[in-house]
Amino acid sequence: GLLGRDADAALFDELEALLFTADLGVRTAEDLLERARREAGGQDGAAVRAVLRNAIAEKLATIEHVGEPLATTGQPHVILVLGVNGSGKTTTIGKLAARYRAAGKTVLLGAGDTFRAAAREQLQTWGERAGCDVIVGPDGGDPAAVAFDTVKAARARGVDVALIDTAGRLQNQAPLMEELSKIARVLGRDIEGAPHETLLVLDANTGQNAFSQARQFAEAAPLTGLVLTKLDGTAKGGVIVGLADELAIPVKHVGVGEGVDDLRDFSADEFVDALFA
Amino acid sequence: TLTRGFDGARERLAGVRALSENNVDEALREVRASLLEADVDFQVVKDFLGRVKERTLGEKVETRVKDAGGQTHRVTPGQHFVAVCEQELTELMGPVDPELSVADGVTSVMLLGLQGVGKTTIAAKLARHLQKKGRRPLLVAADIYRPAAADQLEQLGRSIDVRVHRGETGEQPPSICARGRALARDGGYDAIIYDTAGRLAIDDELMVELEAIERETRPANKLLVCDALMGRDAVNVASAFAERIDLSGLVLTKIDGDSRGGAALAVKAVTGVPIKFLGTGETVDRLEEFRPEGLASRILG
Ligand SMILES: Nc1nc2c(ncn2[C@@H]2O[C@H](COP(=O)(O)OP(=O)(O)OP(=O)(O)O)[C@@H](O)[C@H]2O)c(=O)[nH]1
Ligand SMILES: Nc1nc2c(ncn2[C@@H]2O[C@H](COP(=O)(O)OP(=O)(O)OP(=O)(O)O)[C@@H](O)[C@H]2O)c(=O)[nH]1
Ligand SMILES: [Mg+2]
Ligand SMILES: [Mg+2]
Repeated sequence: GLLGRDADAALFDELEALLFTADLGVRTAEDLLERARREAGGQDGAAVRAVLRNAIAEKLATIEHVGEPLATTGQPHVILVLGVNGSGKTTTIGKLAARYRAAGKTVLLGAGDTFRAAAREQLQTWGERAGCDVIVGPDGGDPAAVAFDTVKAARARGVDVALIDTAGRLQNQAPLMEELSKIARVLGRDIEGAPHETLLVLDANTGQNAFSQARQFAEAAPLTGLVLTKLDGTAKGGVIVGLADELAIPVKHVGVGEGVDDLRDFSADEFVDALFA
Repeated sequence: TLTRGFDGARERLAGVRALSENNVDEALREVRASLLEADVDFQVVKDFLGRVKERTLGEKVETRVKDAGGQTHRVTPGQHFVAVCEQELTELMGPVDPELSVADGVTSVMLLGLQGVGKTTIAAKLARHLQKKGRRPLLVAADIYRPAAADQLEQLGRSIDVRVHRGETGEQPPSICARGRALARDGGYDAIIYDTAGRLAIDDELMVELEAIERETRPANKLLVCDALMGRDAVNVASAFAERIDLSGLVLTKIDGDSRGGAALAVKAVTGVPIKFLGTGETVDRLEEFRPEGLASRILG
């Protein structure tokens, strides 16, 4: 190119490091760099960067949520929230509840984490903040029963949206994944088409383990969307680029903080901008 | 695919008579891909491969070795290569140092880290661990932000019969910790664990709070709690925390998952402090003192 082969190699090394540190993963990064090499190899840094940026934006455009993010399809519209321990499920439910409330919808929360210390109390605080009730069950009780009670109450009260919280769990723990499948089945038994949404909450700090998470959670309960949390930190959440190729699950929202208003709709362009910032 | 890299390297070297630059480079490529997929930091991988290459090509290969039982075995070049990888990795992960420091007769521990990594759970686990070693621990709930955080620590404390000190309404974390420390002294507790709120290392206000807690309590142990599921950013996070707080050790949680935990390597490398404990499950008994060999073979795959 203009600067010769050494500069070219240095540029691609730098771009490779950028992609790796953003958690894009070996295979995804190599595919993208290969494309950049084909389409702009030998051109200057700006041209190569532009091709790379567009390639990523193209992949992410396929997983941008289509339609109104707060659209509801059921009465009640049932949203099941799942994911590994500490990813931000309970906090995300609190934020979603507030958004639906602000849009004039009535909301009911289901304290489906019957296991962890103070999980119920944590969700109840969010319920108070968002202005909605929380259906609870006994400590150590059956989470499917709480899920069932929640949608039953939502239907009886004519509530618009029911958000079901679940306990964090690691995807390699089969009995816990079976428990999740059971919760999803039980929801469908009581309300036709429920859960209408099944959201996997994924921490933006997650590395390549995100692939195992997405695959195995999807197997337990078909996923309709992802919520990528903690994007207000330094992690870029680049795993979603590879996930877009492999599983094509739409990223619905992103969490950008611990406050009730810290939830945004996913934008592929904003995400790519942040990646190259 | 998790074991692909290492098996790949073994395959490349199967039937090889002698290690040469060519076949070692091929084997290293397999190991490189495997390590990158395990979330090991780019630079750490580069340095590691460099050392392995130097050693495997530079050392005289022992083709006959005695094992622990005195039996003599033939070692193939491929086996030698794998052994060097394991040794180098174990060295990167080591040393074995699960001891907690004591100051003025008290084992004081401050836990810090990002949101959701497992600090509160580790606090309870450490309390139980110290209790089993004959100490009388006090837990301090210094997270005033997360809804029901103090309740969470209280419930965990109750389950192991450990007292939990929490703040009054509106009391700030440095004050809660200072009063917790006084309570420990007056109440004859010889271990105290401060559970702090999850925070971003780039949140200056919260980092100032952490420094204030440190000043008020002068903990003998400052442990950065890291999640084994984390990716590359773990290095940035760890060095940002290490810049503000003089860390004494690391705790790696959620090791019971299927993440290979490679980010731990870079975190250890950038902070220079030992991994003290592993969190191996959700219940309060799931704490292990760190042994490098286990994690090393897991990261290598
Ligand atoms: N900075 C930041 N922190 C977040 C975000 N979302 C959640 N958190 C924090 O992450 C921590 C864990 O959040 P939770 O909502 O308890 O996560 P969870 O998935 O319900 O956890 P478990 O139920 O224990 O599995 C809390 O400290 C939250 O405040 C986010 O978008 N940004
Ligand atoms: N499977 C597994 N889960 C763990 C482990 N350690 C903690 N957890 C779970 O991870 C989630 C978060 O743990 P917490 O102790 O609340 O994390 P934290 O760092 O105190 O969170 P914040 O205070 O919000 O920053 C909970 O669901 C814990 O039960 C572990 O070693 N294995
Ligand atoms: Mg939760
Ligand atoms: Mg906590």
